[in-house]
Amino acid sequence: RFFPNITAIPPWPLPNATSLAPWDAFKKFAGCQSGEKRDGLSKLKQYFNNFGYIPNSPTNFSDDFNDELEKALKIYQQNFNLNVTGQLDDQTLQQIVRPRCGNADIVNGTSSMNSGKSSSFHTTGHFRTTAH
Amino acid sequence: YAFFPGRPFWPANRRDLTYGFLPANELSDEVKAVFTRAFEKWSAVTPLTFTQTDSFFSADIKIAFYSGDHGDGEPFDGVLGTLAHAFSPTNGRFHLDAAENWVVSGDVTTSSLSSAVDLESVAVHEIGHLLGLGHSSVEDAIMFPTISSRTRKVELANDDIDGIQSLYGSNPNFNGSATTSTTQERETSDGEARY
Repeated sequence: RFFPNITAIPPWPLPNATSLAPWDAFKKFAGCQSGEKRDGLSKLKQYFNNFGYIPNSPTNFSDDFNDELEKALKIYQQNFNLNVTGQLDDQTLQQIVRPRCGNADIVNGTSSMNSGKSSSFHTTGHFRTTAH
Repeated sequence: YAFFPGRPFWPANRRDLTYGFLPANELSDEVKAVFTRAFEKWSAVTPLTFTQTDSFFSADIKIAFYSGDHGDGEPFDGVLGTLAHAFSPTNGRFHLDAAENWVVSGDVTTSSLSSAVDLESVAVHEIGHLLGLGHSSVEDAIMFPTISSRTRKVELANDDIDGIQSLYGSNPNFNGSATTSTTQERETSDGEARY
């Protein structure tokens, strides 16, 4: 659907305007952290698999918030300049559900978004800053 | 800025690129003009040129709107979510989700539709991929992966320009300044300014 200009969009909500965007369901995971099990977490793992954060799995993804998901989350938070908490905090979820390009952020296992930034960051969990 | 693995780019003997549209999409000239403007963002800062052609199948860059599964293993997902994707050089395929509410002109930020997406903003981003750029962590860069609905972001940031010029060099007429998007547009969503 193309709208030649903004006035062409009818003022009344189009039927699909009320349909959930594909990732809105992730908002219910607010506060979720490692060790928990939540219905639908497997879909979030699929999301991270799509964008290169979790490698392909020989079996279906589980609903467990496991180490794999936590590690993916930390890399995602680093790529998107978020606090690297490893948890599904509000800011991280806001970014996850935002519309985006379908290309992966991580290709062949290397995070191309942050080339040049220290990958050891997420192991220490601390920011290193230099005064300018 | 970042590149695809192996740093693919268009070779020196293929810098005058052509682009075509899937005939089945039957796009209006106004919609095609959005892509012309988007290509100009990149040609302004590099030696690359882009010329529209009516011959989709022989074009270097093939632009098509599809819905759902369209055969490349990356199905689209309806309104919002994944908006588009594009392949690295010299593949040239550029796919957009036909299910989106694309806004072709006017101020998308004042749209009454919460799922309105600015076509030119997405086009400028995907062309960066077609030329060899990966996603960037720099939030005001065009190559930052996410964009809120009702947002316009079409000017290349310095990060984008540095990246593309390290692949292709500069356009002799480029005077070396970029209007970073923080001076031109502000991303607003749910009333909250995000820049």
